Amino acid sequence: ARLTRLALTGFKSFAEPVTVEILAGLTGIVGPNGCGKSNVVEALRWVMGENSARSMRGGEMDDVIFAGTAHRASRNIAEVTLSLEEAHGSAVGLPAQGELEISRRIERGSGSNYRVNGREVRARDVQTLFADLASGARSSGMISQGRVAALVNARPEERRQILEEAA
Amino acid sequence: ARLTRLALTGFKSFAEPVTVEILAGLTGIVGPNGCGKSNVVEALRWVMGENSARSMRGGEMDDVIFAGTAHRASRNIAEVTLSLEEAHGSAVGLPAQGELEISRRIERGSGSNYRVNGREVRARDVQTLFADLASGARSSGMISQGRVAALVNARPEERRQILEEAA
Amino acid sequence: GRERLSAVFAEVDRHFQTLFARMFGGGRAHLALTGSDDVLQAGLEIYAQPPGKKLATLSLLSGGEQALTALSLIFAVFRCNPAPISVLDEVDAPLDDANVDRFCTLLEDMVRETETRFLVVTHHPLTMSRMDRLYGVTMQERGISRLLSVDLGKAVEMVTG
Amino acid sequence: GRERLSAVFAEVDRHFQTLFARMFGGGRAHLALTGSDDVLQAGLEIYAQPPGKKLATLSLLSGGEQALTALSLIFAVFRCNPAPISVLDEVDAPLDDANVDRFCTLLEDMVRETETRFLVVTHHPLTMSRMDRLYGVTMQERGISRLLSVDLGKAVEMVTG
Ligand SMILES: Nc1ncnc2c1ncn2[C@@H]1O[C@H](COP(=O)(O)OP(=O)(O)OP(=O)(O)O)[C@@H](O)[C@H]1O
Ligand SMILES: Nc1ncnc2c1ncn2[C@@H]1O[C@H](COP(=O)(O)OP(=O)(O)OP(=O)(O)O)[C@@H](O)[C@H]1O
Ligand SMILES: [Mg+2]
Ligand SMILES: [Mg+2]
Repeated sequence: ARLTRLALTGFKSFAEPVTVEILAGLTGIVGPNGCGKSNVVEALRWVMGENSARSMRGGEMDDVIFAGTAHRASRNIAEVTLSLEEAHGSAVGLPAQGELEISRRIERGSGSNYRVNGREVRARDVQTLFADLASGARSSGMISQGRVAALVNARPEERRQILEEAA
Repeated sequence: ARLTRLALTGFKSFAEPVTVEILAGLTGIVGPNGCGKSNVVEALRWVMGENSARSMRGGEMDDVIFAGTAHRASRNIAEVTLSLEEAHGSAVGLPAQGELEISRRIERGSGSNYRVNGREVRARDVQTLFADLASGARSSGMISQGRVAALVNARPEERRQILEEAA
Repeated sequence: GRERLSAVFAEVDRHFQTLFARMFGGGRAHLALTGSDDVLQAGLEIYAQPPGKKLATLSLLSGGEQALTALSLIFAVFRCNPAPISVLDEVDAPLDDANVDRFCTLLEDMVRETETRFLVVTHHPLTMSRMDRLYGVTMQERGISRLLSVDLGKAVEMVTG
Repeated sequence: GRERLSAVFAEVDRHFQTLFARMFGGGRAHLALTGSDDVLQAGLEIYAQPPGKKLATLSLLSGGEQALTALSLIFAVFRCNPAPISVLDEVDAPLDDANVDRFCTLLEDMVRETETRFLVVTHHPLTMSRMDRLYGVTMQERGISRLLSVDLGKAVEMVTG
């Protein structure tokens, strides 16, 4: 399976729709402090099924919805869509096929829901789909800012997860 | 009061005696990863009275004693001495005077003790001496590696300490 | 007692507001006592609003923004009651070059205003270039640390390997 | 089952040993299962010995050494079961230039060996210069993030302010 595109709108500081093409090899993301780089990383973890508001650096999950600026009103909806190619959709009850579009949408005050190719699915199905790809919001290859040494500082029983990913 | 010199021997990776002149203004400390920069910072915090082995990144306080390398035997003693000028020695029962030399020495398996100008004093006296100088191992101006944002991430009641330092 | 701490709070807050705006090149920030009417029991809350942004919960600020906010508060305390020494171990690691420059300018101001002596551990060539002097820590013999005075050229060489 | 996990452990350990020695330019490291004889219950312990040093408890390793040790382990897992994507948010912040160079070289090797696509957030000009492409995140309108493709010159300019 290949992840090919991440589209976000209304997510944190991304008030306007933005698309990140995920291409082969090494893609650098640069910019001044506070411009939104880590917000992109969080958008990816969020659509993969991250359920802790705290790990999104917020107090509650609604904090991922664009909160407005000095000149712009806040929004009520945030949506992130992740495109996959050659993915197996079996975890979400779809036949093994080429393209999958996984999206998550949250509305202020009423929680979030997931869709795969337009059909509503459960959070657990999306999480399973990524776990089958040795990936996911909390996989060892998704390193949030300041957390690179977390693996080294964890307790031995917490590190076990990394063996299961490799399996 | 002015801190003028830090001398360490047998402390962590400083097997040989090393003296750091603390001069006015900005002194940069540079060097490759793992060369011993943060060990210097810890030597300063240790002689000021730091009592947590964990905050010295060790399992027990003996971990601050030089543990040897592939080619050198370990040591059994570590000692750090900090020189102050125009300091008030009243916290440690000395008349207000010019020079103070505060040293802390640890011997493997038998704990550590403090001396000021050669006379043995209690840890609490040294801690009080630095608290009176709005300084000390845990003061807000001593920022260990990776901890710069700790003040921002602390709870409001934990941040109170900073007001007391300013008083 | 209470009067003293209230006065100190007001002074730290005043300095924090000024330093934050300088560190960020704009924006607003202030402190507040929370959780109790008694200044001897209350906690200290920080409100920070980088330029052009809405007042955000502190945890939503970026890594660099949190570092700058914390440094502004620490320097505000120094202005009220300067410590004889301050050690900053790679506090510039999360900062982009523009903010490293602002941070160094503020450090230079602090040195002029107070007698505080600063030990600044850094890998950043820009920060190195703003220091009054540089000490290199080396391990010519593996595992054994030694200290030597270095100039800027040598310092940059040490970290570029 | 148990056989599968034991085989996976041995493979991850083998890769970890090789990658650690490359990341540090020497030294030795290995993994061990601890706390239980049953591989399904045991914890994973990491032993790391940078070149010329004694085997130290992990917590005594420096900031940069811990980052390199963790990255060696993560890449060892990728060699066994590559994820389609990996995101590294400023993992080069604690590294000196010599180690940034080694880290980038290893990243390039990973890309050749696996199909993993990497998103690397960085402020480090050296890391930027080793990327296949660069996206700049800007806030031309304060508080509003946008994304645009940039070349190296423009990228360095964005962080130097
Ligand atoms: N819901 C939201 N609405 C609007 N802005 C938000 C929201 N959540 C976070 N932000 C803003 O996003 C900014 C942080 O972005 P981010 O952490 O991605 O920065 P960064 O580019 O990673 O910076 P650094 O280089 O300092 O790590 C903050 O200024 C914060 O106020
Ligand atoms: N008791 C000890 N005896 C000998 N060496 C020790 C001892 N304690 C720590 N060390 C060694 O000191 C080294 C770490 O030094 P330190 O953390 O000061 O590095 P640093 O210069 O700050 O590096 P970085 O730039 O990566 O932060 C480690 O390699 C560790 O093995
Ligand atoms: Mg960030
Ligand atoms: Mg260090």
